[in-house]
Amino acid sequence: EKVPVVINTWPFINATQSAWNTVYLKKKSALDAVEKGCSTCEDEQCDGTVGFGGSPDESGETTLDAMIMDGMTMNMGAVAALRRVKNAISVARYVLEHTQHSLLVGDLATQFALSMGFKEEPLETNISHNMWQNWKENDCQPNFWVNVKPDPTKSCGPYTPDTNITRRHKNDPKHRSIFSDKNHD
Amino acid sequence: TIGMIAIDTAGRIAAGTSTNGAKFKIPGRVGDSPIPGAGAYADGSVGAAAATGDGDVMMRFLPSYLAVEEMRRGTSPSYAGELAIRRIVTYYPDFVGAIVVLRKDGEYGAACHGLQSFQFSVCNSQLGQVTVQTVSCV
Repeated sequence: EKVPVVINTWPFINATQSAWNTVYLKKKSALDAVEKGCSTCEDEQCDGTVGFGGSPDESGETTLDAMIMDGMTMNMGAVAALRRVKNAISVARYVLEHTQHSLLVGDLATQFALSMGFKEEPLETNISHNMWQNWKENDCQPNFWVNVKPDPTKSCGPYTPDTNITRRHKNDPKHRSIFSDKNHD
Repeated sequence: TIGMIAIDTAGRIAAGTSTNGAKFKIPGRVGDSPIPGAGAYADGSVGAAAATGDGDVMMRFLPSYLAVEEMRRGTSPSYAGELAIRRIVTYYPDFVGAIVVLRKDGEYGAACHGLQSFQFSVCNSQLGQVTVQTVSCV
C-alpha cells in the first residue's frame, strides 16, 4: 500500500493531488505524474515560487527552470533560464523525449520550445512588476552582490569590482542566506 | 520551487522540479533545480530525492544524489535526507533548505535546516488522501 506514491516539497496540495490522480486513478507512469504535478504548480503559481509572475530578477524579468528525470533509464531533460514560455516542466519533458541532450538554457531553450509547439508569451505580471518596483524603491535590497562598489548592502547598481577589498577577504566563506520558505529554489 | 518524486504502479520511479528561482537574482543566474543530483535525482534501483532552498549552495553539494546514494548503502530515507542536509550545514551554518527522500519500496522521509519546520505533501493508498506532513529541522 506504500506504492504508488507521490511526494513533493512544500504543502502544494493540488499539485500532489493531480500527480496522484495521474499515477493512481489514470494508471499512468511516474514520469507523467511528476510532469502533471509540476504543471499544476506552474499554472497555480504555487507560493509565487513556481511558474510565471514570480521571483523577478534584477531586471524585472521572470525566467523558469525545470527538470524531469526517469529513474529507470537515467534519461532526463531540463531547461534553465527559460524565457517567455510558461510550461517549463513540459518543455523539459520534450528535451527528455526528443533530444539526446540533458539541459537547454536561455533564449535558445525558448527557441527549442517554440519549435516543439509551445506558445511564446510574457512571464511578467502586475504582481511581479510591483514586487520588482518595490525592491528598486528599497535601494535594491536584498541582493546577491558582494565585493563591489557602490556598497551593495545600501545601494542599487550598476556595480563594479571593489579593488580595495583584499583577496583574503574576498575568499571569506561566510555566507548570508536570504532564502526562506517564501523565497527558494 | 516544487520538487516532486513519484513511484507508479509498475514500480517505476521519476523525479522533477519546477521553479522561477530566487527573487531579485542577478540576470542569468540559475539555481539547483535543473541540475540532476542537486534539485532532484532518481535511480530506479534505489529511490529518489528532491531538494529545495538556497540553490546557489545546494548545487555545490548535490544533496539529492547524496541522499539516494546513502539509501543505496542501507540508510533510511529520513536519515539519508538528514545526512545530505548536514553535509551542507558543515560548510554553511546559515543554510536554508530541505529535502524529501523516497525509497523504492515506498518508504519516505524528509529533513530540513534553517526553517522553523518543513512541510511536504504526500499521497499513497495507505494515507488515502493528500496529506501535509511536517518535520522539525536538524
